Amino acid sequence: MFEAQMAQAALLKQIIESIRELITEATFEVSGTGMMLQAMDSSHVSLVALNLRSDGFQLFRADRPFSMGMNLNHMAKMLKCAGKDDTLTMRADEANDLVTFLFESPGNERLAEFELKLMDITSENLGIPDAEYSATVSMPSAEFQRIVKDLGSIGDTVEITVTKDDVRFAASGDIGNATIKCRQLLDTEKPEDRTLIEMVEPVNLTFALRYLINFSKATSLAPSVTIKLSTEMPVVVEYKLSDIGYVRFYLAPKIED
Amino acid sequence: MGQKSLDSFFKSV
Repeated sequence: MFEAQMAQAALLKQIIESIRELITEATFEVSGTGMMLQAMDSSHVSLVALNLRSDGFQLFRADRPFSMGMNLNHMAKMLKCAGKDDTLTMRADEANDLVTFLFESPGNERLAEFELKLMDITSENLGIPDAEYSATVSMPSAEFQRIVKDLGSIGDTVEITVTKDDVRFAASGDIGNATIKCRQLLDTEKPEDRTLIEMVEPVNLTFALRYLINFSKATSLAPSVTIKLSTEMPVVVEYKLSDIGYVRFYLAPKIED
Repeated sequence: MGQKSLDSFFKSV
């Protein structure tokens, strides 16, 4: 038996909306520690890792480890039916190939029950090494979204360069070139407005912009985003979900042919 | 430029 209650159905809805274009089917692994999902896009260029800790839920019960394969577009269809302030309760047991989503309005006057068919998904579990990164940049998530969207109108790829003083995002295309330079900014009223650059050694990497633009769909989930880079390694783009976990996106770099 | 795949970075466990 699995049962978990979230104060805001809208949170899971936003999470699924932010990842469902990259991965259409995925298996949620449920255990005493929480809910996890890890899946690569069909081209094996990007990976989504979602972790929702059990202590971040209002109620969390998983008698034994349990896998729930779901079509994320179907899941999104159901989560869209939740009211803005509804709570969400998820229930599933191994006897049925179903997961139930219960949406309850704040005054408990409306209770909606949606049952989603689970599916068997053959997915391989990947070991993601806990690497030390050459550079870590934290910046407002809306700023990162703006940068990748703006550069996406100029070129297909972005060259990210981190030095001690700044991080530069550069793109080139048929119409011309663009460079956006962000300096470290620590003296802000709100911590989430900071741009923090931690550099062990300078890095310069190139990535496909369309994936980064896709990752930035998670902007509404967190005020700030952390970008971790090492030469010739996949970049990690992390959105921390307050009090409950994170969604991380990994993207393999482009390399010289 | 060529696109690297994640398969060479993350091993199946």
